[in-house]
Amino acid sequence: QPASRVIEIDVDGGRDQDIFDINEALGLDLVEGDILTDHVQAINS
Amino acid sequence: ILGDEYRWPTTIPYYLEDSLDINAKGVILKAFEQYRLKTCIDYKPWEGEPNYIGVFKGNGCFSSVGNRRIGKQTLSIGNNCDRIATIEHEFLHALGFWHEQSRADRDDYVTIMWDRISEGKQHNFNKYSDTESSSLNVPYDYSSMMHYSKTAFMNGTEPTIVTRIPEFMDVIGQRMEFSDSDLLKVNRLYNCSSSLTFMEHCSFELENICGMIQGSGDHADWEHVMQVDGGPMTDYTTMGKCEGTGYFMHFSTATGMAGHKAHMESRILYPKRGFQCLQFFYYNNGNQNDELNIWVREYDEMNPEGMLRRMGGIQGEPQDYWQFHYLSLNVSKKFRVVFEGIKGAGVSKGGFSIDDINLSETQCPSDIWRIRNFTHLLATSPSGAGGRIYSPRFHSSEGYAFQIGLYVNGTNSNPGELAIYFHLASGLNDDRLQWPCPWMQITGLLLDQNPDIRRQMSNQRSVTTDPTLFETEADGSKIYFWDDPRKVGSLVQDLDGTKYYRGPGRGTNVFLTHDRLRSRNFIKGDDVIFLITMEDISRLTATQPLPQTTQPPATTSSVPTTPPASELCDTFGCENDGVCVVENGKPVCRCAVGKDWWFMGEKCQIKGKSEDTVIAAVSASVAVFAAMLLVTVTSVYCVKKKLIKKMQRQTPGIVMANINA
Repeated sequence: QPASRVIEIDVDGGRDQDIFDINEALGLDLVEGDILTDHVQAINS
Repeated sequence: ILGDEYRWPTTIPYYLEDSLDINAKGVILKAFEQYRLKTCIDYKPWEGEPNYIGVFKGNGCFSSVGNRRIGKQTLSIGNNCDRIATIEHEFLHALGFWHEQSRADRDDYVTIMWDRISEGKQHNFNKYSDTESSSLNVPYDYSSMMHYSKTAFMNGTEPTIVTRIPEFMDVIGQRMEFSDSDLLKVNRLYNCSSSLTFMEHCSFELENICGMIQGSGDHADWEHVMQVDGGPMTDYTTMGKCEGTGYFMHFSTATGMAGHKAHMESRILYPKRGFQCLQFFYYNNGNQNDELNIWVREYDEMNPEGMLRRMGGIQGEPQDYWQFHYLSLNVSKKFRVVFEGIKGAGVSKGGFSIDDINLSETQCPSDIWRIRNFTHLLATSPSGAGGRIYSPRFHSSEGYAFQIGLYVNGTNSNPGELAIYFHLASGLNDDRLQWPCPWMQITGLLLDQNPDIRRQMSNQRSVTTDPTLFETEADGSKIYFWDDPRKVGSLVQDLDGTKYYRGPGRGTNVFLTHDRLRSRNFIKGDDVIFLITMEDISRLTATQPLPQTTQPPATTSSVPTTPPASELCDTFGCENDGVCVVENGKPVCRCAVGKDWWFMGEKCQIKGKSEDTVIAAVSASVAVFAAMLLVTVTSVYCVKKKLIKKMQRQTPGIVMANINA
């Protein structure tokens, strides 16, 4: 039965974002998209 | 990654930082359970071990590759990273795995389309030679959860990775679960001979029926068959699709007297955790009075023949299809599982059949939502709200009623993709419950119906009821998202006429693409099965305790640290996570030290490593040797010169000549 009021929150905002899409959108430039090579990167992140 | 120094011990210490979302913490623990079920890798809260993984909410999802032996090794689970496959992926990096398409032999299996990669992102398609990485003698795996998807780093709409076998184009990039090869590699790298929480699987395909035995003192036996005249006509494992295989166990109630029993007992099993989940498929087409009871036979010194304890049973209207059943056990002594069939009163043309048993030391789901004739639904449902179906209302053990909404053909904005939403609903206990609902994690798992639980690549998502989540109305009042559905929900009516309130939903439009839904065994016998769990995770709002005796050798700002001893230390500024203490009224840095590294200097600004000591020792040895050599050569030269001069003084006028010439 249709509800009189439906509220649905999509936690993904409708986008099927893979790990690399998420990191790229955040402007991260990690090795192969999600690999840390040193801890300076971690601190910056 | 090659090199034993990159390996972790098989039990890895972890620290979940306060920055993590509560939902993320819950999903991380679920990911750890998958590792325990399918590998010998275990995770334990950090207790002061020199190296551990600090999981925090950073900007994005990332990890280092292998054990870097730097004390705290960070792994970030940021926004939108709180999916089980993402977390498993990042932990596979930490265990020592690069991406699948960076294997040395990748060009034999995929083509990298360099001109389709975004400018400056080409370095993301590195590959590592076989002197740096090992494929562990496992073939290239298109279905690895460590493989990029075809759209990774693309600059337009064309794929950046093209598989040499075209059928795998839409396989790469799966983020559901470990593939078989992912597990093979983990288990090879860490020398696993068994997994931690898996106990038993049986599809009854072999004559030895997995070591199960027929009980004694009963009236009949369970039969090992491929079909039964009155049904089932096929087993559940293969659904009759593989000629010559497809066995199951059957207890006939078509003959015999009411009350006649047949026992089938598993081999002896040795529990480690004290709780188990037994899952199996059964077919009940006898009489509604027939029974299938599950017992455990527990052994100890007092009961060398075993003591039976009933765990549950199945009785009900006969159905002409295989049904899924699970049962929680709580056994801590060595035991057998006993399947007891009992013929009830009345006429029967069938009996009970059992197939695809799995027993693991894991928690059972709370509920099952089985959707029959699913391909028909897929073919006839529109996208959008018209194609949305709701599960029955379920009640958690705490009393909250909840429900799942499924868009079979996707939402209008994401057609062709399963969308899933989780709602609270009004229920029997609402007046005695706490509102807004605090920290209940609801998980919907679409079951990959592979007969072996270790090989299932199920797809799941979780949401957690955050009691502080609200929206502000025009009049300034707050509407809490997870408040009592009678207050914030809508009145709805079930097909049977029951009216109740359904609260707002939280979920995702991109749960699973139809391509992946049609892969593997998500749809089997035209049915899909959702395993639903609602679990109280409010304990995860508390800070994970720090070890009592050890300072965390932390490297990022988000690690909780012991407060400084004095205000003097506030401005002193020890670097590299040195801890400031006051000595004789002056601030002094105590520098972080690891197994094979340390910091030194007034403010711990200099890093030392074991290798540096070796280099220094070798250099010093070479220098001493060179100096001694120089002294020796000089001494010999001087002595020789002195002797020649002396000889010349003692024999004047003698001329040496060759007298035989």
